[in-house]
Amino acid sequence: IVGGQPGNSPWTVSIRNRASVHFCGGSLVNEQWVISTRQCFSSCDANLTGYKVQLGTLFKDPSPGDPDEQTIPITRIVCGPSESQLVMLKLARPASLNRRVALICLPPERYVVPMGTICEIAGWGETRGTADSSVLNVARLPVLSHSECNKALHGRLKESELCTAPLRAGVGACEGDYGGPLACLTADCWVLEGVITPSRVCARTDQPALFIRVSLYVDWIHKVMKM
Amino acid sequence: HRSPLNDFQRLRATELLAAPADLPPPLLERGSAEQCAQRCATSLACRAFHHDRQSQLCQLLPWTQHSPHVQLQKNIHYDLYQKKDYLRDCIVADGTNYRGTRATTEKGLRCQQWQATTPHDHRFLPSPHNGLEGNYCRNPDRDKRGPWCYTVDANIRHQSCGIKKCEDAICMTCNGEEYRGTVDRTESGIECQRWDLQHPHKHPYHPDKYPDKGLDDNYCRNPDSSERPWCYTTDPRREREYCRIRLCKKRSRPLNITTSCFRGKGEGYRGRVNVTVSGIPCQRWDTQTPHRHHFTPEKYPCKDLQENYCRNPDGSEAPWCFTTHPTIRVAFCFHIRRCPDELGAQECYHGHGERYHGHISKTRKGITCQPWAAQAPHVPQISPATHPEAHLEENYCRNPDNDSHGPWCYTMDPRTPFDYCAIKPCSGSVVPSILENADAVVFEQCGRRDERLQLKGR
Repeated sequence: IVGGQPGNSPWTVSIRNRASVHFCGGSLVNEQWVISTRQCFSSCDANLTGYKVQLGTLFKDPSPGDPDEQTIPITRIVCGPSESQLVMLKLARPASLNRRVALICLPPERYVVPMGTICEIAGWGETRGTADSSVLNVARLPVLSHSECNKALHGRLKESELCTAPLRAGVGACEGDYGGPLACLTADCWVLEGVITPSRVCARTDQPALFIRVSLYVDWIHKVMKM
Repeated sequence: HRSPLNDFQRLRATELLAAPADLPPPLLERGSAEQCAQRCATSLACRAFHHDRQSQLCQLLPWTQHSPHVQLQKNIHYDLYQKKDYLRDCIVADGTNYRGTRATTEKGLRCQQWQATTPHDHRFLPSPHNGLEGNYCRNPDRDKRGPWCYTVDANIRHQSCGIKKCEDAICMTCNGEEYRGTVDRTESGIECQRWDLQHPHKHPYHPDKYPDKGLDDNYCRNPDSSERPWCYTTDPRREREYCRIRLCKKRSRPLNITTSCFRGKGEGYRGRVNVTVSGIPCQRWDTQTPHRHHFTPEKYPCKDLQENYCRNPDGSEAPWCFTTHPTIRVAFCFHIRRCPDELGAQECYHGHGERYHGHISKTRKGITCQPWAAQAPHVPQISPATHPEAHLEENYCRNPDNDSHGPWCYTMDPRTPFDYCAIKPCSGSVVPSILENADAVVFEQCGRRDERLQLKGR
């Protein structure tokens, strides 16, 4: 996260490869399911033996004695509808919820986040020197209306995308944050409204940032967990 | 420090089924795999054994998969260990220990039975110790040219069988990441440690954790994109060492070459993106500053490590590069677009496809759909019985639950319960945009973050 600061986001998970290296983020939407982005995974039937999620700690590479840290193997990947760029990851066992680990709400189907809502991105990705990249960083971004964003992107905005307004200070997600949450505090509840996806450049000051609009795929998410 | 298991080749979840009725059923003995290996190694008759990991029982066997009237069969309770010498079709050193089933000479002549003394009389008669069996090529007198046999041709007394040395039998291409041969010794002659053992050297390359790296038994492999295949050694003072394996003359044609996007992990990406997503230029592969590394173009000729382009020479998650920023060693190039990996849509549907009655029966990944009436590989929650009006015929894609993402089906892939089909919305098909009637909604359950509720400062 560029332009953020150390913070707490108990639904944000770190996705680790077989060498236990962090390479993407994710969000805990159910004790045994994490949502992330397709861009982070080689295929929809990738063999994820040896891949894990790490949660319950603020550190990207916690010391072995970290009390709340949980590491859970990933057993399955399910790709979302074609345009969604989403994946669901099933964990080998349910995560145990505590003060460091919480689920994030899913929005109702087809819900549209009101313009100006303050949301938050979180991740262990690249900070470009703006913060300590060894801990979880968070940053706040205001939602931009669909029409304004579409204008800024010369009419290329899709219905499955959600925008946040660019900040002069250069705040945004970066390499290593992809798949992580855009969480918005709505009616006293933190809701997963967007998922971070790669952009050409991180934290641009002159262009909106794009996220996958989760509310368009909530029916698929529930269907996968139910099936 | 050498494990007795080093003499064995392991086949997981496999059993040897033998037909001969005349042999007594093999006894079951208690022991770990290594203890069983020790017993089998010291028994002349034993050529293989079953090991039941759960009950820690082993069953010594006098035959292998190459024995007559014997066949392999799946069995999740057993791991099958067979003596390597009986399975290898190449030789180590002079092939004195070769126990394979080659029975013709290098000129194609059929071998004479060792038991027989015609057409050629001789003194090499089979015994439990010398391994002479049937008319298989053997090397009872340590001949430098390797295993040989007497021939059935009265004019040619004996002839070499021309069995290759293991390091020459299977060659390697590029850096040997695809090598699956049976060399199990380092270039200085030390025997390799088994990948499924943690002694004498503890190591991270568990075969279960890296199922695609072919980490079988103690054969030389290249799981970490080193320059050449290597192995941990059975010498406690020497952790790992390269192996000597012949380089194939012809380099294999790289697969999945792409330039404008990347497929899978991007090992075949040959595009020109050379800036990280945070705007930092990549470091040239042929330089060692600001970051020292071993991925030089000349050591990795097949990886196209040109200029400072994003590449994936070591099987990481995606193309990456060393950065020119001194404190940021590497960065993934996830901002390169992924190549589409779905079938082209052959039909289209209106609305959400709830009235689609076409005949597409494959998912967008090309997997065959499971018939709606079937109960396997997936037990369906939606079937012709539960949805009689939804036209759930055969295994055609349908949308019985008005899924907003279109027709779908249960799939024949046990790992994929359901998936969407290779059908796309018809152009002009109007579905109300979610932006038209965005209304306020209240949430209850999860997502509560205790300290946030008291709105405490960070």
